[in-house]
Amino acid sequence: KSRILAVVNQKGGVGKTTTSINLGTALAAVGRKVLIVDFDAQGNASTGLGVGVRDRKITSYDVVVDKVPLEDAAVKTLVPGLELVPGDENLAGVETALAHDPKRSFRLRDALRSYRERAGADGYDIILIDCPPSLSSLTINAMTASDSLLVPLQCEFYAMEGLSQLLRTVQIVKSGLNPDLDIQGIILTMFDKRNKLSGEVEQEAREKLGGKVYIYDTVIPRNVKLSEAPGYGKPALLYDYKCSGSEAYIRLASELLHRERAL
Amino acid sequence: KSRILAVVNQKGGVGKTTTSINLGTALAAVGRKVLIVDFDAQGNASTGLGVGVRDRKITSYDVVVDKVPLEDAAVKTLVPGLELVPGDENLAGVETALAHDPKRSFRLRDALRSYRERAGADGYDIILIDCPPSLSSLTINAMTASDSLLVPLQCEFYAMEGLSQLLRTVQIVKSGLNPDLDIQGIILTMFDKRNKLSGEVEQEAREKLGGKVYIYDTVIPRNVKLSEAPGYGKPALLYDYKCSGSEAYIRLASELLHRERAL
Ligand SMILES: Nc1ncnc2c1ncn2[C@@H]1O[C@H](COP(=O)(O)OP(=O)(O)OP(=O)(O)O)[C@@H](O)[C@H]1O
Ligand SMILES: Nc1ncnc2c1ncn2[C@@H]1O[C@H](COP(=O)(O)OP(=O)(O)OP(=O)(O)O)[C@@H](O)[C@H]1O
Ligand SMILES: [Mg+2]
Ligand SMILES: [Mg+2]
Repeated sequence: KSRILAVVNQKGGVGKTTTSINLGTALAAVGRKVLIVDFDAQGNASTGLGVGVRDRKITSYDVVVDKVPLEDAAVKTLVPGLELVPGDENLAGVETALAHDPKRSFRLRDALRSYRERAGADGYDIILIDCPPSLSSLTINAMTASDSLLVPLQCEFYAMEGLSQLLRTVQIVKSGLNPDLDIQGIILTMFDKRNKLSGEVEQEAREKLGGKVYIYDTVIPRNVKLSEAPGYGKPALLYDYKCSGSEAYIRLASELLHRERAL
Repeated sequence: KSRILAVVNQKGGVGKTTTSINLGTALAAVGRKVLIVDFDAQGNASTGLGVGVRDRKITSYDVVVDKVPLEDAAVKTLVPGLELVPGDENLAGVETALAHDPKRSFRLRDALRSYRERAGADGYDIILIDCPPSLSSLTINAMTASDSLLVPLQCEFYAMEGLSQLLRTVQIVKSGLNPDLDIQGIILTMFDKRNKLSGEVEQEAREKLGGKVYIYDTVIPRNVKLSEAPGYGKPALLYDYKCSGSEAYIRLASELLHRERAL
């Protein structure tokens, strides 16, 4: 029932959190039951959804380390139909806390699977996992737990360069921990039509990767409203529904649902 | 003799690599002997200085894991007076490779100290360490090895939020692994005068932090030339000397040297 998608890219600042929050909100806006798992010690997805540090009583750390059931950690957000498992600094301690457990890479997978069995048809339609900017144990855990990956790709030179490392890591996880893993799609982000670099990166991505991996038609433009919204603890769709950033994430949600149906 | 500065911030995409490369180049341009240590598995500082994957024969991984002397790993770059210890993907394996060593956090410190003793007055004036976007063992190693820290702070909401985590980590390292560690300064980056968020973040940073930590007067503007230059394997100062990004890093270099003399 629940489709589990990890939002990954080890390159920093490419729009992982912004995509998790706004794509999640857009999917909830069209009636899907959505959960975001904040799996980054920075806790940005929690902040961006208005769940402050004081409200993060049970976090994704507790779910993987203490095996707290997922539904006990999930909290409502200001978006109807969108819930969150908060993240916070203690996530930085996951690697050490699980060092003794040979099956540590399966902790999140097991938590989500047991939730899926308990919830059945009433469960979330889509679970998005917001990952940190590294290929460390948290990201490996998320890749192992996922049906598929969403890869935000900033339209910048360094971001393109990092993609081959990411694709190699996906192959490693696919050959061992999670044989069914694939890439649902690459999402071009922070596209700035004022500068030629964006167009060049888009063209190179579609030429070099287009045959191997799906690249969404929807491109997320650079839009200041997307970076202002987190300061108000709201997704851009609630902060400014009409801005180009919100519209792009609404289009992305519908393209994703099309693709999910087709798969 | 050599002053060791780590460029750190666990928030991704805030300008750590861009600052390491362009500040390093500007310091070399005014006659300092500079080394950049690429300590990020993404290897962006190496790419941005035109040192391709094929030229990364000995990397910072070899310096910390196999104790290869620093001067054997350092390579010349296209910038006179600026050398590089390349970084590459195998850095992701440092944590596992050193797991058995109780003194693993001191590996980079020991490598740089033994270099300083061997080189004496002929050594580098400044060593910049470009860190990955995490507070994991590589960043802890770099903080332990450093005299002081440079903290690029992107003028965005999430970047401000991450600062308190960073300051707490610095205190932890200072209370144990490196009692002399301090923050040399915070560098405001990607300042976009077209959007009010930049001004708000600058104002909040100077108000909230100004008393505790030095914040450079020089602010790095958002400037597309800074993001185009890495595609040509050149620092912005060689790609376009006259652009606002290059001029800001030249000013930053002179402000840093002033501060270093004053300290
Ligand atoms: N399309 C966009 N237009 C303008 N600003 C954006 C856009 N997408 C993201 N941002 C801003 O850019 C910064 C980086 O985005 P975000 O934090 O979502 O990236 P991330 O990949 O999650 O970063 P990290 O690697 O630190 O987890 C944030 O300040 C965010 O508000
Ligand atoms: N002042 C600036 N103006 C415009 N673009 C910039 C500026 N500084 C950096 N960039 C671009 O923004 C992106 C992020 O910068 P950079 O890679 O230096 O950050 P980082 O902190 O090193 O990222 P990571 O966390 O992945 O190591 C890069 O594509 C870079 O070219
Ligand atoms: Mg994020
Ligand atoms: Mg970097």
